Amino acid sequence: SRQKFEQAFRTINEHFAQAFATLFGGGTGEMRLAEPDSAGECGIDIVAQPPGKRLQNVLLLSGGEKALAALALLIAIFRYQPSPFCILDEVDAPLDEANIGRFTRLIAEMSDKTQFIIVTHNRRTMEMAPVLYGVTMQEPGVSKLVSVRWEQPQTSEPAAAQAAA
Amino acid sequence: SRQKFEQAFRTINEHFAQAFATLFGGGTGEMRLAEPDSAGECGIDIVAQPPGKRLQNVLLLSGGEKALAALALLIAIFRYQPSPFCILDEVDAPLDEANIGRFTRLIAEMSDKTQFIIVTHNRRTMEMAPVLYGVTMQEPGVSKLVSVRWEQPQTSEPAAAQAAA
Amino acid sequence: LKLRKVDLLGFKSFCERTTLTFSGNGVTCIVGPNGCGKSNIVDAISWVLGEQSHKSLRAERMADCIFNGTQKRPPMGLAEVSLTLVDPELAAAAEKVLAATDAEAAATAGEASAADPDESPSATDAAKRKGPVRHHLHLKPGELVIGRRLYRSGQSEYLINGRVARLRDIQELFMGVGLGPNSYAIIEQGRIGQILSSKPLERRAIIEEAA
Amino acid sequence: LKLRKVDLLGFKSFCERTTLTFSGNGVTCIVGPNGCGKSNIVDAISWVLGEQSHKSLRAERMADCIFNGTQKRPPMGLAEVSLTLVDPELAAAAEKVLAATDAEAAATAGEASAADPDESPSATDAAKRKGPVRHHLHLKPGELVIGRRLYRSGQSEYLINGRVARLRDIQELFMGVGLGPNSYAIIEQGRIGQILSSKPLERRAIIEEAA
Ligand SMILES: Nc1ncnc2c1ncn2[C@@H]1O[C@H](COP(=O)(O)OP(=O)(O)OP(=O)(O)O)[C@@H](O)[C@H]1O
Ligand SMILES: Nc1ncnc2c1ncn2[C@@H]1O[C@H](COP(=O)(O)OP(=O)(O)OP(=O)(O)O)[C@@H](O)[C@H]1O
Ligand SMILES: [Mg+2]
Ligand SMILES: [Mg+2]
Repeated sequence: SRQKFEQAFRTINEHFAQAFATLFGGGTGEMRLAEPDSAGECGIDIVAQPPGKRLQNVLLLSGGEKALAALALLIAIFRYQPSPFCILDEVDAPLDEANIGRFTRLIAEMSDKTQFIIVTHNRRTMEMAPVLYGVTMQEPGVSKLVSVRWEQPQTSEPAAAQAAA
Repeated sequence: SRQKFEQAFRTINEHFAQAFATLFGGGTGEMRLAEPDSAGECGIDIVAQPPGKRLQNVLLLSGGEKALAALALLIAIFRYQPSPFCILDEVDAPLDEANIGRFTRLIAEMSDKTQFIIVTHNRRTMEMAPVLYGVTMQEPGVSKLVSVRWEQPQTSEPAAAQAAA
Repeated sequence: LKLRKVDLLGFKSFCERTTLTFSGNGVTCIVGPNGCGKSNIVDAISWVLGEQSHKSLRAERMADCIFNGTQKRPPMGLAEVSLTLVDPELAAAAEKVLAATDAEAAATAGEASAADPDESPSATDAAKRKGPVRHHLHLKPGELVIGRRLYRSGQSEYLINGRVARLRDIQELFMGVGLGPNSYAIIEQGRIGQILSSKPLERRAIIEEAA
Repeated sequence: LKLRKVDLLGFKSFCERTTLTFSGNGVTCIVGPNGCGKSNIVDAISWVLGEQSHKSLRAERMADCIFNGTQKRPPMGLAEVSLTLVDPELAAAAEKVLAATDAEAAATAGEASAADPDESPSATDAAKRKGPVRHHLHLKPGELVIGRRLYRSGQSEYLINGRVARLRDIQELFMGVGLGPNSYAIIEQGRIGQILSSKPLERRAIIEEAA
């Protein structure tokens, strides 16, 4: 229904601006209803203003800025309609050290209500997770798990840390 | 001309198999001529066999394996028809530590004939370059260069190393 | 609703039974070298939630999801993934769905049809239901298990608490919870920019899904 | 053929004249935080080599390549990038092209046409040629400089050794060297998988280009 959509749109937009400012350390982001098309349906444009820069269409951002803005939008939708878990597969790959710090702090904050499952190669992201699963293919072609918990190492295999490489 | 294409195809394929084995630490990759289409033109399929795995279409590889296979093909074309320079923008983002090591060793080897320009966030990749340009936006929205040469630091700004973050 | 466990057997590179357990909140990282099987776990979760497109599972056809062997091991004939969730209301709703399907199956036992296994569990299925019921499936109170199997033959089935059900049953269970294969809550590798770069009307659909 | 230098002025976020020098071989890394302008340097190089598509330059239209200002600085009216290359044969060929264009311009001086600036430098261009010749353009033996300018008005021009030329002239110069905006030797951010995932016939075109 139209009313539900408009209410969702407004609330998500508020969350988007907040999450954007948190992830970028300032600035703002906003969804805007585009011109209605022939069928009268309005699409959504997204504008972003990283701190100190001019407002522009998200498509003109850099690779890392785009990933960060997309994460802010995802978080905004999440805050409106939480889901039992969230899976992020190497979303931190394009981010620099400072942005990885802001990203991991925000995720850690949200993780008191939601289960996050994050696939990563970045050590800084690994360090923030209390539980780590290492996947290895010591037998070529066959995936096996080794569980590495920072708090109490659950496995005696030194390979576990190797798996985290 | 057909003959030139077939000669190029054969030679590039040989280089592809070699570069693939170097980057993956074993295994092999190969280009194959696909079934001719209605116009009689044959497209090219690419199969890959990472060490210890079965031969399969490159599209079934993981994110990091795909990037590595693509680099192997790029290097193969390069060996056949060198270009004065090669620009790689964050191609190391999906790679794990071990593969970054193999990638940087291969690039260092080829750089005696070709100028490589590599954009990266990865420290291991930065460490292999004798010359580093740091780009900063200390004035928001305005890009400036700070040059950081490992051999002889050209700039007294401590910020240069900061720029490399 | 909390995610408790994911079980894989014969799904892509996981030929041996593999279990990941979760506390229901907090952060779990999955790490490992390139090509070791991390994204296969993500694929397994969107598959069991009903993913129908082999493309989004990075496969040429659905059968590519079944372990296809290595130089030392033969291919397997079955891929099976199950998710254990904890939510008292949903667990009760699941039992209701199973009771309704049982009643339906009994009524149609006489008219056993050759319908598509995705659509309606037939009489033979009711018998199968007694089939490989998983002994280890001792459910704790408030728990429910969603499962999916794919046989080499191409037949696929969905399971609720170890008993064959329809995909529609699972989709209805998850209707209000924001869980599904294409949910905004699963960001596959390399697709983080997709939310932004899709067309304006596609972005609208994402917001509508959440609304 | 070796790459010696890249000069940017007013191109995207590089509003001040910026120069990167290269030794011609070896590895140079470009590093810096997200959004600081690293990929803009890569765009500048493919732009000066003749890139025509604003999409591959991550712009909504070509004018997005000109510095569009910050909260403290006004937008600029011109973007200019030049590449300094070292190759005795190519440098000689470039001089020949310029001599030929001069002869042509003299012949058509009388019929000054309103042709598209990308296509043929007109008589006024010949005058302009004497225009902003870059004083610092002291070429060393064997060097040649390829340049491109874009004015806010939409007019664009290509330059060889500081003198207006046609895009075709530059494309012909680079014909046998494997240099061009879409060359396999420039891998933009996020596009490394493109070589593999394009269609079979597109892959063929890559091999044909190299052949
Ligand atoms: N049906 C199958 N049977 C056996 N192995 C499979 C099957 N499908 C995929 N694989 C294997 O799984 C591997 C890919 O795994 P996956 O994509 O999960 O890697 P990853 O850990 O995510 O790596 P990366 O860090 O590079 O993203 C491939 O190398 C492929 O050989
Ligand atoms: N015409 C222009 N004028 C001014 N600034 C511009 C212009 N075009 C793009 N930009 C700015 O350049 C920035 C993007 O730069 P670029 O893509 O080079 O970043 P990057 O260093 O590659 O970052 P990342 O590490 O995230 O890939 C944008 O934030 C945008 O504001
Ligand atoms: Mg992966
Ligand atoms: Mg970039």
